[in-house]
Amino acid sequence: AGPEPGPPALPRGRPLQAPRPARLLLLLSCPAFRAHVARLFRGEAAEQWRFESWAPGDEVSEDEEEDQLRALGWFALLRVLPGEAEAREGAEERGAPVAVAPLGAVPKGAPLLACGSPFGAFCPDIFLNTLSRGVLSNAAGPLLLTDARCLPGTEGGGVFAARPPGALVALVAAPLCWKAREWVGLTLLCAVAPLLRAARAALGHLHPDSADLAARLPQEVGAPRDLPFQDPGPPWATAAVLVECGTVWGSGVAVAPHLVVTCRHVAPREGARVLVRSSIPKSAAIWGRVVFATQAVSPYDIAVVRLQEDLAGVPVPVPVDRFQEGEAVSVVGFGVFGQACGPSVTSGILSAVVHVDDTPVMLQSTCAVHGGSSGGPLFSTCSGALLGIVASNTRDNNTGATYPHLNFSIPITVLRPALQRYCRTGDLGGLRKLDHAAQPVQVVWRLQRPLVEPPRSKL
Amino acid sequence: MGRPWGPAMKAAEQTGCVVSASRAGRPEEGSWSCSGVILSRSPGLVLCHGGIFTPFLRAGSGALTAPGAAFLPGDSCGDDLRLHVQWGPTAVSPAGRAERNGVGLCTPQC
Repeated sequence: AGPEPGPPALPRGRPLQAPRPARLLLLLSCPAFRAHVARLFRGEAAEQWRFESWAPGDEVSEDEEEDQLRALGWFALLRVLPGEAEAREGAEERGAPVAVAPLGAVPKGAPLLACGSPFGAFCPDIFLNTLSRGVLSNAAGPLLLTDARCLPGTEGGGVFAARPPGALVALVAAPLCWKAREWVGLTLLCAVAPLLRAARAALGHLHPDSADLAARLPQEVGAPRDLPFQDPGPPWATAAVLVECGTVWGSGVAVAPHLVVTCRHVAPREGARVLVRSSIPKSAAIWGRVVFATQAVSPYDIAVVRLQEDLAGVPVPVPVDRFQEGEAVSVVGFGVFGQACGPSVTSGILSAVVHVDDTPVMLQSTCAVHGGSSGGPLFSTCSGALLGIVASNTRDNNTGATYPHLNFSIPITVLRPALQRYCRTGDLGGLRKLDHAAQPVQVVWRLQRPLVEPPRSKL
Repeated sequence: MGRPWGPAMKAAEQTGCVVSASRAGRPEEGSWSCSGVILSRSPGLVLCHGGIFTPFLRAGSGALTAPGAAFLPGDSCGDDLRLHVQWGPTAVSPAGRAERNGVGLCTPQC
């Protein structure tokens, strides 16, 4: 249900400007954005993707759905007409110019701040300029994705970077993305720099006398004289690799230059050939073989792949010794897009550490995790240290609903001694012990209640 | 939020706005609205989502998918399109100067 019109809300202490009339100058789109949308979302699995601002199952006409899809990636440039005061005084308001981030200046994993008005013009006293934080999750040209939570009505809202400070990076193109009728938890953005370039060109074409208007559009940070601002971003954002085993694919992380850890359900058979692709160097692919996979009875869904040659340039993360609930964490993985796009980064916190006999056996995080992320790394955002291996998100078997923001990882402390032993000696004995985890650990991973000792009979 | 977010929050507050579109003389049809960004205050230039203009396109939404269509002029929409932009108070706009008796906002159709 949407918000119902009701009595006027109390202002939250900041008087709003009265609505000002405006004129539509032009509608514009970014052709590169639309091309990437077509490539990523309208391929074989086109029917799986939806971008509507309504939930699957809502009663919406086909025309409305079609209109919304057609408008995806279209934006509008408006001219606000001067108010009476400005017209009288012959001057419009002045403010600091908006800084615009050049395309590609903000790296994956970089923090972003989205600002929009949920439900559009509904109750601006309450909803105007609501903020939401996240990271740049993925990028394909001007098509950007963030895990900042955005709501219907925030379409067109600005997304700003912490670096360059306060720079406008993108506009919200579609706040809600659905895949296979499930909310993905990512917001689709269009980079603003190419949009403004298109706007300048269009203004010159449509309104030859509007050179002044085009000149007033904000410039990119660093332009025109300096080199574009470049931030390399956190090194762990490139640490995930794509693991392909037959028709199954998932994510993985290098724990040594020739050794990749993934999930058993990605690479289940020992001896099976596996193709590992890294995003650094671009599209590098190396064959390997599964040297170990836990048995189906093991609660730890883990497989180890030995590569034919070392992964060059892929960072090997440092594992942690201990976990801090509440710390900022990031998941890197090939969920949602697989090979069609580089790995995605999603941010959150370490929401729970489950112990058995004072030993961490399960980690939970609030990062959005999707199908294809299995085997990917869970990092400490601040230190970049490896916390665990993502094993699954959550599904309610009664309703069929999937919850991307509740997910489970295998603590790296469970795996580290065995992996070190294997790296040092080639002995799989330590890894084999994962097949014989204690019953309480199995209970935890089955999401069952802890076993209680049955009451003794008095007979 | 901490200091690193200061400039971003300030920029967001100063540039965030909401745009509503309606049909002149037909309030019963309601309004369409979305968020936007104020790119410049002098002259007032705003960038917002294009989806709210779909119902007003003279040639229908098919105009958006025409081959090679990268932009459409403002008169692609009907003459009855009425637009309003609303934003919050900013340091450059003293509250006493704000027009308090302007057009009221419509609530979006639910």
